[in-house]
Amino acid sequence: VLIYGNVQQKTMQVVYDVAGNKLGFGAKGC
Amino acid sequence: AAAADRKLLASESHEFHTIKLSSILPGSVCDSSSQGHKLPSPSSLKVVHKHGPCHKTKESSLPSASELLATDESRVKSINSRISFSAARNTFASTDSVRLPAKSGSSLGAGNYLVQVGLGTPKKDLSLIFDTGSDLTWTQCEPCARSCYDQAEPIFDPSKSSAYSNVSCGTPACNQLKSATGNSPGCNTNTCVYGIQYGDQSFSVGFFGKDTLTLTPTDVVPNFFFGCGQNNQGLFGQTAGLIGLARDPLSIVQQTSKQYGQVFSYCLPSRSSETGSLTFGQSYVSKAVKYTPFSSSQGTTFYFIDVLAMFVGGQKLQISPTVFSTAGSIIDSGTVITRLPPAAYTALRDAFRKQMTSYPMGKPVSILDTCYDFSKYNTVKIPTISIIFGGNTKIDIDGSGILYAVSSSQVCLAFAPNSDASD
Repeated sequence: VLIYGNVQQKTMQVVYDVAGNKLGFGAKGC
Repeated sequence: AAAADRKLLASESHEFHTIKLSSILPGSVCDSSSQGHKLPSPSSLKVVHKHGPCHKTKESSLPSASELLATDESRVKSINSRISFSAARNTFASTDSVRLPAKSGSSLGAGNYLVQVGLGTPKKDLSLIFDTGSDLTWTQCEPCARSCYDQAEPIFDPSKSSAYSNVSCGTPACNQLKSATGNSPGCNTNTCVYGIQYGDQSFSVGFFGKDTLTLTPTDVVPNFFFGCGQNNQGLFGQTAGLIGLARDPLSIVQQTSKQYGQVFSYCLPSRSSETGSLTFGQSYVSKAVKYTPFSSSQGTTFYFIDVLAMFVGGQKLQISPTVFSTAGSIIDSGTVITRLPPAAYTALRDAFRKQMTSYPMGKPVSILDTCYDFSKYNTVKIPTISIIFGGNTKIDIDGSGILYAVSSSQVCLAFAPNSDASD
């Protein structure tokens, strides 16, 4: 599989909405 | 050089990032300004890097970049083997007579980011790896009947917690271990025994228990199920264990679903010497967040997403959509370097190299084959990389997420290929 790793997630707010079955990305999250 | 830096910094665009080299090289001192940074919510935990200076680790136990990347490769191999197994099982699901062996271990090497939580009554602080690619939360426990590795904090002693109790054999929580760990639970004098093994042969075995979990002073989870490890060996650094953030009913996400509605978020800092945050609940999610759907049909552990296309320097790469759809995609907090199907990686690497011809190349390291020698530069200009996820959600990767800096003379494109298109 393509695996989206943690280096590429840096500084984003990564949101796991498991109940809503969706994943979110917010720029400049920290 | 200063004038050149100013010129470069002024030329920031949607096609290039201008990066100060010092901002991506590993720091040796924990950044005190980021330590004092206000966490986004009362339900937020501070996130630190496992091998960074914000976590008290003996210097002698710090792995080299090659060792870290080798561990990352072992995690990737194990993820692929787990998903292959899951796919094979689904193929035969409708045939009653076909019997496949139980999953041979959860096969996940330890991730790289930690949060500190409190366990027990009174609470004891423990630094746990947080991992969206596994389900069970466990910590090393006294009396370490067989083996415990060296950890930074005192090992949790359940006999000193007034709220701890062992889980009995045959209970629903005990039976749930089979899907959460991939291994059937054992039983010892009516106490449920868990076992979880990882792809690099790391493992934890111990009693399955429950106790009070204190996330923050205002966020307390009573009767939290976790593994109390009596035999723990492997590449866990000096952490106290692991916190499982995947989708199985035993994961912390599901155990706290009434409190936080199965929503959590994190932000990983740009440098290992800075801190980020892990937050439970929906309240503090930014309105600017862009969403892509999960596919939930492929088991309960991994978070499957769709990748549709990639851009380098504002230009779309010529990659057939089937390259991405053949094996699918997951997001994982514990894998360091993004792995791409071979055809996608080649297209990305070639486009990146084409726009980086003004910089001298450096020696490759482990799985990273596109490295640059930036030792003569203070500031560098690199092409932007964007990904289109399902739902046409376009995400621009931060500059700190494009390069992996081993040293100023070895700064590498932080992507790697899978060994096979069907991986």
